[in-house]
Amino acid sequence: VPVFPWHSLVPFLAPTQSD
Amino acid sequence: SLATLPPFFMRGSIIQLADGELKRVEDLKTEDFIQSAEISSELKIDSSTVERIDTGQTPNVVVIQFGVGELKAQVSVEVLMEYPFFVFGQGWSSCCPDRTTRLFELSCAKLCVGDVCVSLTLRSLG
Repeated sequence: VPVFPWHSLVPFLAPTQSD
Repeated sequence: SLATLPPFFMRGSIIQLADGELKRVEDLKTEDFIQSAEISSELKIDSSTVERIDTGQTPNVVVIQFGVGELKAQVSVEVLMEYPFFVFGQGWSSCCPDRTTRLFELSCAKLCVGDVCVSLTLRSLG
């Protein structure tokens, strides 16, 4: 049975950082 | 691919929390995400507020605009209308809960403007 990591389930929404 | 959702949203999928505990996707609670992020060295939880939901250019696709984090940084994502997001204190929610339930047997609420979703960012960005 596959096991998935918790962080796969919620989106990664990194705000754009100023360079 | 936009054609299908990832397999882990199917009811009964086994999810491993950061402390090693295993839970089914439909049993996850807000605290599971918060506690997992607390012991993660790289990831932290952000609060992302749904600000707009628009229909996309492709059938069954929606564009959701979030205000991310304390600064409410504007981030748009294009997803299938059945794609579930985890709303703080409420649980899985999608723009089309009927489809999510039919395709993935995952009980969902309707995702609405104003809902606050769990999202991730890198600790180093803070």
